[in-house]
Parts: sequence; C-alpha cells; structure tokens
Amino acid sequence: TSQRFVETYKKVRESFKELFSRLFDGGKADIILSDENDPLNSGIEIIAQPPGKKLQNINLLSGGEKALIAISLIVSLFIIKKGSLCIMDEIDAPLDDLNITRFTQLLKELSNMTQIILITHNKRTMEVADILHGITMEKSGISKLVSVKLS
Amino acid sequence: TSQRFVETYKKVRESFKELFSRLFDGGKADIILSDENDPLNSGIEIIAQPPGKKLQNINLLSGGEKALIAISLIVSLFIIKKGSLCIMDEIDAPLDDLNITRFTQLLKELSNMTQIILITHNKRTMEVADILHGITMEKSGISKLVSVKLS
Amino acid sequence: MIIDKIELSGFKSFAEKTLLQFHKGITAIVGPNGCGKSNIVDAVLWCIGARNARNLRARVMEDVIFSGSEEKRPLSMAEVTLFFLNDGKLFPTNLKEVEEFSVTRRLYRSGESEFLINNSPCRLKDIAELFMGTGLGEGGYGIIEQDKVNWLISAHPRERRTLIEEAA
Amino acid sequence: MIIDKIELSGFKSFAEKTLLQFHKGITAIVGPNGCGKSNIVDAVLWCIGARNARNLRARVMEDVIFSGSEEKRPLSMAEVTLFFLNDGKLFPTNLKEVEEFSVTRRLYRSGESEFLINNSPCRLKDIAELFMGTGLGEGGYGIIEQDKVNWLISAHPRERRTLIEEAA
Ligand SMILES: Nc1ncnc2c1ncn2[C@@H]1O[C@H](COP(=O)(O)OP(=O)(O)OP(=O)(O)O)[C@@H](O)[C@H]1O
Ligand SMILES: Nc1ncnc2c1ncn2[C@@H]1O[C@H](COP(=O)(O)OP(=O)(O)OP(=O)(O)O)[C@@H](O)[C@H]1O
Ligand SMILES: [Mg+2]
Ligand SMILES: [Mg+2]
Repeated sequence: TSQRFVETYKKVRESFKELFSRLFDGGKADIILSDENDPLNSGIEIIAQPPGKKLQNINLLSGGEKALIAISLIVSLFIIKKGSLCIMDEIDAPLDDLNITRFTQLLKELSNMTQIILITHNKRTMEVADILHGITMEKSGISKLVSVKLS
Repeated sequence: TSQRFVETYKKVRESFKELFSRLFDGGKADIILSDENDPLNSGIEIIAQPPGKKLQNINLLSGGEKALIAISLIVSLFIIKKGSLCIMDEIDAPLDDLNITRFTQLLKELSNMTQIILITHNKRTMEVADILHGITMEKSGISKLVSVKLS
Repeated sequence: MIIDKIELSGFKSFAEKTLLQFHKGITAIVGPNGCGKSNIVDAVLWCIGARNARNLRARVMEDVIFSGSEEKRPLSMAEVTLFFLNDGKLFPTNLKEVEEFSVTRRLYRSGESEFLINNSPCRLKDIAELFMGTGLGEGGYGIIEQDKVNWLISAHPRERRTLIEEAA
Repeated sequence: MIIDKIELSGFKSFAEKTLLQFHKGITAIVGPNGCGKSNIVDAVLWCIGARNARNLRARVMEDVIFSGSEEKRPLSMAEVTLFFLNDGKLFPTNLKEVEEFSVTRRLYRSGESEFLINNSPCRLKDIAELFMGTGLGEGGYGIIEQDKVNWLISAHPRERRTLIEEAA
C-alpha cells in the first residue's frame, strides 16, 4: 500500500499543479512529502507561488488564495478518482468576482463527469446551477423546501 | 479588579442581549459565567436562541448565525467602552442578504461615534462606506492604492 | 454513484418529512442563514455512517433529532434515507450490478438505532463499508463542509495525508 | 483616538511607500483576493506593538519585510507609521492634551528594530502601553481579523474571558 499511496500521490500532484495554474492564471504549486524516505508515514506539505509573487510560507497568503489552493487540491483528488458525486458547502465565500468566474467555469466542466451539489449565497454561483432548491424556515424553526427552479 | 470585571461583564451582557435581539429580529441570548462563584477566573459561555427556535448548544447553529452572534458580542464591547476605532476584516462573508442589511444599518449607526475601517468583497456593504480605497496588485507582487472614491 | 433523492424526517431542523430530488449536473441549495442547508450535508454524512457527533456540530448523537421549536414539540426519532443511482461507477462491489439502492439510518431518543440497506436491516458497519473508497466518508474529498477549506491549509502535514490516503 | 493616516513602506506586499488617508465615518478597503487588504490590518497590529509573528500569519517577524516579487528584489527594511487624531477620547493618558500623535515601527533584515513615538525613539514596551485599554491590541475587540469571528464561537470559555478582561 506504500506503493499505491505513492502512485496516487504522484497523480494527484500532477493534477494539483495543473489546476492551481489554471485557477490562479499562472504561478506554480506543488504538494511534497515532508519525508521522502518514509512515504508510508510522511506528512504532506503544500507549497504555492501565485503568479508574479515569490515563493513563501503558505500562511502568508490571503484568505481567498488559501481557499483556491484548498479547492485545487480537493478537486484534484476528485478528478484522479473520477468521483461521481461532490457536495460543496459555501466554499466560494472568500472568493472575489474574478475567482468566482474561474471557480464556476471549473464546476461546469466537472459537471460533465460528476454530480455536483452546491450550497451557496452567491448569485453568480447560482447561475451555473441546472436546478435550484430553495430552503426556508421563517420563524417556525422548521425547514421546508419551498421551490425547485429549473434554469 | 474582580469588581471591575463583573461590572464590565454586566454592562456587556445587557448590550449583547439587546444587540442580539436586534440583529436576529427577536429571540434571546446571554453570556454567562461558567462559574458564578469564581468571577475572577471563570470562563464565559454564550447561549443563544434565534426567534422561533428552541435553546440549544450554540454549535448547532449555522455559519451565518454564529457570525452574527460573534459580531453582536464584539460590537457590544465596543459600545460599552465607547471605542473610537474599529477595523473589521471581511466579517460579512457568511451573511445572507437580509443579515447584510441589518449589519450595514448597525454600521451606519455606529459610525456616528466611531471610525469604522472595513475590508469587504460585498457590494452592498461597500454602499454604506463614505470612502472607498481600492487596492490592486495585478501580477507585480506589489500592492498599490489605485483609487479613493468618495461616495 | 449519484444521489437520486434524499428523504429527511425529524433530522435536525427538518421536522416534517421532506423529499429532495437530485439530477445529474449542478444542483444549488439556497436560502437564508440558519434555514437548514448545512443540515442537509449533515444528513448525508450521518446516513452514510458518521460515528462522531462532533463532525455534525452536535455534542451527542441525540442532538440530531428534531428538538422542538416554538411551533412544534420535539420528535422522538430522526430518519434519513439516501437513494442512489448506479452511474456505472458504483464502488460498493457487492452492488455493482444493481441500478439503484437505498440506505436508511434511524435514531430514537431512547438511544436505539436502526440501519437499512435496500430496506433490509444491517449494521452501521455495513453501511460505512459500502462507502469506503468513494471519498464520501468523514474526512473524504467528496463532501467539502463549510470548514474543510480552512482546515486543509492550517492542518498538520500528517493530518493532510489522510486526505490522500482516503483516495489511495 | 482615530486613525488619520497609515504609511507603509516595505511592509509585506507594500514594497513602495504607500499612504492611506482615513476620515471619520466608514472607510471600505476593497480589491481582489491577495491584493494586500489584510496586510494593512497586519500593519496596524504590528505598528501598535504585536509581539507574536504568528498573529500576523508569519513564521518569524522577518517575514513582514517585503521579500521580493518577480518584478522587484527583496527589501531590507519594513516600516509602518500610524498617525492618530485625538477625538477627545484619547486613552494614552500622557497624551491626553495633544491633538495628534504618530507611532512608527521599523524592522531591518539584520534583526534590528526601531520604535518611535512622535519621531522620538522609544521601546516597543512604550508603544504597547500606549494602546492598553483601547481594545486595539492583539486579542482586543477593536480589530476584528478574518478569523476572529469563528474563533470566538469555538473558543474555550476561558479564552473568551480575555476579550472581556481587555475591556474591563
Ligand atoms: N436537533 C435540532 N432540532 C431543531 N433545530 C435544529 C436542530 N439541530 C440544528 N437545528 C437548527 O438548524 C439551524 C442551522 O441550520 P444550518 O446549519 O443548516 O443552516 P444553513 O442554512 O447552513 O445556514 P448558513 O447559511 O448560515 O450556513 C440552526 O438554527 C439550529 O438551531
Ligand atoms: N513579506 C512579504 N513580501 C511580499 N509579499 C508578501 C509578504 N507577505 C505577504 N505577502 C503577500 O501578500 C498577499 C496577501 O495579502 P492579503 O492577505 O492582504 O490579501 P487580501 O487582499 O486580504 O486578500 P483576500 O481578499 O483574499 O483576503 C499574499 O499573496 C502574499 O504573498
Ligand atoms: Mg451553512
Ligand atoms: Mg484578506
């Protein structure tokens, strides 16, 4: 299984590098084993360099940049495993307009191979949905499904 | 100082209860000492019951509800201490449209006694600002102030 | 596998029996703060075998049963049923030939639980095994909860490893 | 006290000397992800006496000096000056009579630091004391960073207490 882990790790790494450069429109990133000699136990480090910037400790990056990096990594796993179902709860919250555009483009492409269930407050993210489920509660304390709109 | 802590705690508590009911349009909340017999060391518990709901462990509340509760508590401290300056970094991120309205109304009232510096991606929050500072970086890796708009 | 329907009854704020229909493609769940959207995600996590109440924002599992509101008294049972369709990529190997299957989890306030696959009683363990390797379990990459994004960046490298292990 | 101006030079992504003017009322700082908005908040926290690099997302204090970009080489010094106006509620009691004052903090890559109040050298301790009781220090209620809201809800009750103590 050390073999399988390393193989999966290598594929995810390629996919992550590619997805990062796409979502950041440039730059480079990588996921590396903290201890190359012990793949069975080693942790995973993320290094990322947005375009035009110098490579630094990932913690110095902004809230939106960190979110996009995490999205790139999780979606990479997804793509490698050819996942059929993905549920995302408000992961677009810290993104600015341009990144929402890149994120929604990615969703549209993924939706060809994957069922995507999204929770969002963002109107532009809602626009790429095929179906909208509205949930309401008002002051009853009871959740109700109020509308199902087809786009 | 145990005296001063308890006095401050009581004032903040009143202000918090009021602000909660205002931001949630009803319901009730409280901050209580985990150990009433030891005010000098006791922790602070938050209990909150949005309108129509039953009192439950605060962790069961939603992302937006938790954010509004934290905002109510921090702003209460602010009001009690008559703070003159408040800097808020994207605290409106998890709020829905209605809560953004309530939040921005509160900001407008606070701004009579307080200087408020806000970081936000939300267009409706930007609308209540008197001045907008635009920061840009493009791919230079260097932050620049690009525009100062007066509303 | 893809989700065809989710049926919630007495689960958290879904006091009344509620049916959510899903399709291929992108479905967006929308509504005001506190209306119950993340509770739907919790329902999926719970139904496919969550063991730790804290991953569902609860202190104990009993917290997921509708605890009452100003309009309605508490209920004594929570039930969630997930209906899945086989899109040709069905992981649970013993179900590779079927076109659809369902998973049900029930919890009574007395503490008793019931678990069903295709309406036949089974153990929680059987349900959890069904979803191994699908990325849908706790800590998996298929369900991205409201805090997972922050967690991944500030996580310890050894914790992050589990995400890749789940995929391996 | 209210902020009149912030001058940043070589602090994090503000490689070039940048002047931000503020007024009474509400000022919004806007711009794309990663452009430097939260870095301005870090600059304020740093200038009023932050001691812990981790509260500024840094590993060591040296990380706040502009470390270079594809367009510009690293700089050897970071400097932030805050200009305050006395709005009649000035806490630093030894400055109660003045109408305005400034605080400057400099850090050189060599590790040396300089601290100034109204352009006179002082110690970091003097600056930190100036802001005690104003709620503006680390852990205070006057500066609400991007993670503070989440922290407050999931914090341990004893940790939350410090917020009230800061106000007492
Ligand atoms: N056992 C329960 N019984 C009744 N209500 C419950 C129960 N558990 C949770 N709730 C309620 O569900 C609400 C939270 O729902 P949820 O987290 O799904 O909101 P949300 O739609 O995701 O909101 P947001 O947009 O703010 O994230 C809380 O107000 C809470 O009181
Ligand atoms: N010492 C440094 N030298 C150069 N650049 C730095 C330095 N420290 C941080 N940065 C850069 O500053 C950027 C982060 O800025 P900041 O956190 O202020 O963004 P932001 O405008 O708040 O974005 P968001 O809207 O996503 O929160 C990062 O891209 C990081 O690379
Ligand atoms: Mg939610
Ligand atoms: Mg920021």
